[in-house]
Amino acid sequence: MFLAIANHKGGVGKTTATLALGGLLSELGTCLVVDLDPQGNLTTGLGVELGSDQPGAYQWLTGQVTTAQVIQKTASGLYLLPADGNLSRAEMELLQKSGAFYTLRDRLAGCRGQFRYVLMDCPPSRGLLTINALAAADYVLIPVQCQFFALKGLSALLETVDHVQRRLNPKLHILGVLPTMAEMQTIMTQDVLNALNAQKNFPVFKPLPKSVKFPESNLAGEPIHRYTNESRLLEPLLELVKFIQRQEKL
Amino acid sequence: MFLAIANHKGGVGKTTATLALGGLLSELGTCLVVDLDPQGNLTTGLGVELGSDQPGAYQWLTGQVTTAQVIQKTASGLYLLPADGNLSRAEMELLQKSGAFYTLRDRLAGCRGQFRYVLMDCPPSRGLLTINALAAADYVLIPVQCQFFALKGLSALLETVDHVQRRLNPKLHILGVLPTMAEMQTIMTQDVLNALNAQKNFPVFKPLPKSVKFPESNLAGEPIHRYTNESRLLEPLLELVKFIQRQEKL
Ligand SMILES: Nc1ncnc2c1ncn2[C@@H]1O[C@H](COP(=O)(O)OP(=O)(O)OP(=O)(O)O)[C@@H](O)[C@H]1O
Ligand SMILES: Nc1ncnc2c1ncn2[C@@H]1O[C@H](COP(=O)(O)OP(=O)(O)OP(=O)(O)O)[C@@H](O)[C@H]1O
Ligand SMILES: [Mg+2]
Ligand SMILES: [Mg+2]
Repeated sequence: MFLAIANHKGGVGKTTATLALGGLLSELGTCLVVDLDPQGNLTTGLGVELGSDQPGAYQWLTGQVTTAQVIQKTASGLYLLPADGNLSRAEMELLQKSGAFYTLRDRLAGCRGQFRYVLMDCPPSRGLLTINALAAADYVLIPVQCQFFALKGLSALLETVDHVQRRLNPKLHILGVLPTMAEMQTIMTQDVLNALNAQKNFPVFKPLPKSVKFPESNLAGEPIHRYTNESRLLEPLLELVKFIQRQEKL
Repeated sequence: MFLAIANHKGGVGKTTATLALGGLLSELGTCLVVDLDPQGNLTTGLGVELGSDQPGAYQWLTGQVTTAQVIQKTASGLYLLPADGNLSRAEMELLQKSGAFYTLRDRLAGCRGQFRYVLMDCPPSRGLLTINALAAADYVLIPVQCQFFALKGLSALLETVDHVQRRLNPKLHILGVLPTMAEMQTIMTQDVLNALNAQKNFPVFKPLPKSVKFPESNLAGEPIHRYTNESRLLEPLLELVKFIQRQEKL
């Protein structure tokens, strides 16, 4: 399954969700996470730092290296296609060629046989890299922060998904919305969850709670399920994994 | 004073800081806040929504309307140059013309006489709009979230500032770093503050505490100082305003 993790809004937990989910899925089958953010938080969160002479997503997208030359296996068994600041040049360069929106899809085509799961961590903003990920994906998972204005960001992303479904990738499905950084005892979280659950267009998964263990596990370079066994943090992730497995069977 | 509020990392509090600071500064002198994010959170946070026939930052940057035609006065007396999703086309269109990095500076030139303060709220990511804001600014204020990895995002932004200072705008100064969403009792916040305070290259301002009153005031479309008089929230802002006034005298 090719899964894009996208939301144009910044800091809503895209990278954290990719790390958490990727870590768990790699226990079930070979899993690749692709860092599409020049800020490289996914790469850093797996304890990887590209040297200035090491190729990453930029060199790979622009055809300078092969997939085999750029994918790394991390300590936890999760495979990583890393990114660094060079990736900010990719959008400029891709736009000057034809087929700019399908570059990622073409580059990833060979991976479908190799990896059971490919997760693509999108940068904030509605740039070319996010559009590429949505054009390449079977499904999109939308992390939504439990904050006022979360829903505004969600409707912006849904417009983009609709646009991609019509023009670039009719087989793109919304996997669902993952509420993040939930503080269940606050009114703000309850309001956001109520508003999300009231709409009927897509599944809303069990929220990921706000917990310092998430940034701690990123700092340790470990997936959350190896960092802690706190059940209130792992349960929503395990349920999401089960949901993904059911989608695979369809 | 032309002040850019920038950090490539998403969700660190750029828009919240712009609203809070802009609201206070408008009590001291005419103040304009410019929304440079196609997601328009600054615009929404002041209770404004652009109709499909109403011009915003996109039409203004691409020269289709004048500054006078696009600036709105909001209920609190703060002036707003609003944005909506159209702005995502601006980067593409500007890149096809010469002087792409100075478009904002040229468009804002007339405002120096009209407004005592012009605050530019940047989008996340290192795109053309952020570079334009840094090329137009006298100062840049850098909100930094009290989270692990905050410092990595900070060093990315400092590289960009350095690049702009050398190539585009030698008079750009760093006003300082504003720690945001501080939870003073947590180790994570203390670690980030210690790391920030240990470096000597720029001022580190008193942190903005994490408080549901910030998103509430955004939802109400009001600047924070009109929404609450809670001193622990207003003190850091008042100190920052004093610091800005001292810079003006230099
Ligand atoms: N459930 C959580 N509990 C506590 N902190 C969290 C949680 N999820 C994410 N965070 C923290 O919030 C910050 C933003 O999260 P993250 O980087 O995953 O968001 P993002 O959407 O990928 O951001 P960007 O738009 O910049 O790519 C990070 O510092 C992260 O460690
Ligand atoms: N001090 C604070 N206390 C509580 N919530 C806050 C605080 N500052 C910001 N927030 C909330 O955190 C979220 C992100 O803040 P904000 O939108 O200001 O960040 P940003 O850097 O402008 O994001 P983007 O990169 O998407 O432009 C918002 O929902 C906002 O209401
Ligand atoms: Mg991210
Ligand atoms: Mg913002």
